[in-house]
Amino acid sequence: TTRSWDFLGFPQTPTEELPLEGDIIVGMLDTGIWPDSPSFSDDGFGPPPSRWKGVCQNFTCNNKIIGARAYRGRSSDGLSPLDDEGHGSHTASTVAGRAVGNVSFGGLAAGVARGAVPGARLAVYKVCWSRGGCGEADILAAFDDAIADGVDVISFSIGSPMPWQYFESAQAIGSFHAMRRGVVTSTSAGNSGLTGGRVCNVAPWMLSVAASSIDRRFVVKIVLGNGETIVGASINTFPTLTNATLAFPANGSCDPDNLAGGSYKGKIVLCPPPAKIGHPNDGSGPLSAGAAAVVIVTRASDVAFVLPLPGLTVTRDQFDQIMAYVNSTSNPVATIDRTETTGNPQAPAAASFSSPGPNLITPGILKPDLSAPGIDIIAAWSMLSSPTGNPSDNRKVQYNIISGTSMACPHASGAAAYVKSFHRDWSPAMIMSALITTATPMNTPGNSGWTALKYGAGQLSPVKARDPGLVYDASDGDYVAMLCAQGYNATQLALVTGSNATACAAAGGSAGDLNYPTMAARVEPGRNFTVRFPRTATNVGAAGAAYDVKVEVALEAAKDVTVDVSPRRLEFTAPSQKVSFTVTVSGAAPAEGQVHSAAVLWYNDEHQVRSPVVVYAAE
Amino acid sequence: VADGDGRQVYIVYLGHLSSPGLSESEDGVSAVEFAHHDLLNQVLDDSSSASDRILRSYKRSLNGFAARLTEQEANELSSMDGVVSVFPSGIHEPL
Repeated sequence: TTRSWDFLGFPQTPTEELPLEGDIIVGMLDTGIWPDSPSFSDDGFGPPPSRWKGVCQNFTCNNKIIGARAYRGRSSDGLSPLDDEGHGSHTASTVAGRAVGNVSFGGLAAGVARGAVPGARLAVYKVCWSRGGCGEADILAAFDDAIADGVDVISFSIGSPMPWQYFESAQAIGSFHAMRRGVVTSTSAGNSGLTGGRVCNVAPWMLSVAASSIDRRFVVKIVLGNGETIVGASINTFPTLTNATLAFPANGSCDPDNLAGGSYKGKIVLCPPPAKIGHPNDGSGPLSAGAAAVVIVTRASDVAFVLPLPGLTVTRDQFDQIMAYVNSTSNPVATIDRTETTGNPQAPAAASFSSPGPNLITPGILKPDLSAPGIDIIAAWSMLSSPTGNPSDNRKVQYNIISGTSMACPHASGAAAYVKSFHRDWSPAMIMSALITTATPMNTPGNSGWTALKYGAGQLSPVKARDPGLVYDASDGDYVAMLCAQGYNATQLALVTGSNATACAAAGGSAGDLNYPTMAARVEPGRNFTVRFPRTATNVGAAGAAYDVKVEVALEAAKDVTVDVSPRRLEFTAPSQKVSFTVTVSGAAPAEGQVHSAAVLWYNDEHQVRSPVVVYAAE
Repeated sequence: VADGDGRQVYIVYLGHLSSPGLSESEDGVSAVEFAHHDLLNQVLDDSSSASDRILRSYKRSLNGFAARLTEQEANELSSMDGVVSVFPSGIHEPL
């Protein structure tokens, strides 16, 4: 990406650190990869680490892409891991793309494109197909292989509108076994924020990443014939379209079938929201009807989409403004400009589409965990696909601008790989903790209306995550104890761990007892409550480090909530030493659907270790 | 999606893998795969063969398999000793 890492304050990898990263292998479960992208050059790379056990099936690897497999149904024979969509190349280059200069999309987002860990290796597991989606049987096969092959980090930008029970979810099962082998899995939170869905990848042993904005926006102006100017959004690199006729579809639908045979050639077609859910409103209908441009109503006004023809997206109010002009004149015309780049002083703001919590599977674990850039991200693309994926769009680009929690996830995957490159012995829980407790808080004016249920601990901060001071560690036994508290039976859990010693002994425990870096509780609306979170901090800083605690309670919750921490000082005498404390949160529960937010901050002169505390009331 | 026989792909999750299924017999089938076939054959009638039904065996890092099953077969498997869960292989999307 050309901007997001700078926005996160994450500098280019110094040349001397590239070999350190070369021992890190990131497994990408996605749509494959386009190996000819300059982002995946292996210039200057040595051979793969000797521990690597992966293979390259129907694919020519290099010393950057050291593994490639494809999965679809019964056999992998003859399947190609080549990316014919672009998504997998985009995510892979965000994690580990080489630094490539003079990158842009038609002049937009120009700069040096780079991944988090350009020296790291990539192993590609193609589980998603342009027709057929991503089958769970294939996903689990990819986890099975990736873990055994020897990856260090798994990046999983795949999901659904809702979560599934842990042992009825391929990614939850796969990432559990990854965690047991020291492999951290980073996942997307989901894109259902506008359609009522909930965060989808919620297991506590995986990182769940929400999408947020960066300090760059792409806007497009449409100037109506009456002189009014409306500012919408899109990635419009087509020449300016001057004084073209505005046309509203005969039946109010921009479906290709509806527009076929109409006289839309050379006109700007105005597309209201589709009447039926699932019908695309992506400009494909106006394109096939020969339109010169399109104006589309969007609910995701924070996103600049690439359209297959000139045009822009606008809000419903803006669309109504255009329609008022159209209905006021016999010859409505407009001019559509090329995209302009502007700043975004509100950033980081939670993406409208990013799936919010609460966590429907384990209400006592906050998900998503944190946020990362996921709006208008430029990264590598496949030359086998157009930038829109529309078969009538004949453009080919090496770098494309797209949005989604798919784009946020690889930022966190890359940061996890970065942390791992300095701390090879850290467990997945330690790496997750480092990323979560160092995130930059997002309770800012730009996020008014959102809560930690939407953006988690805040915005990813890779440089701070490298040196977090304290971490909250957890082993597979700790996760099993959490599952016991949630009602999973011991026999089932003994099979999962392969240990007869697995027993649900700690009756009466709760999910909130898991040594997780955030603290969440669902409470009864309107009732008084008291919840306790036992935690153990592991010292990963100086041997004699000491921390004092500060409690931050959001203004709106201050009169209703008390947060006590005991003890209020943590003193360490050795590296890796563990010290326990308890956070007690009490008060009056919020109203149904409302959230009380606070944070527990352990601090000294060198470090700030921040844990959000979220109490919410929901059915 | 169920086929004409009412079968669809299920994942049969068996949990921890005691030893990776790398050693193979002369016909290329590992002990782990044999165990998967044995398990599945216990719920199939004589007209079906496990080897025709199993799409994939998970045998390198975790234990389980994916197979085309009827709902009844899936239910029978889910109640057997050694089975953690049996669930339909859903379809997800890139996000």
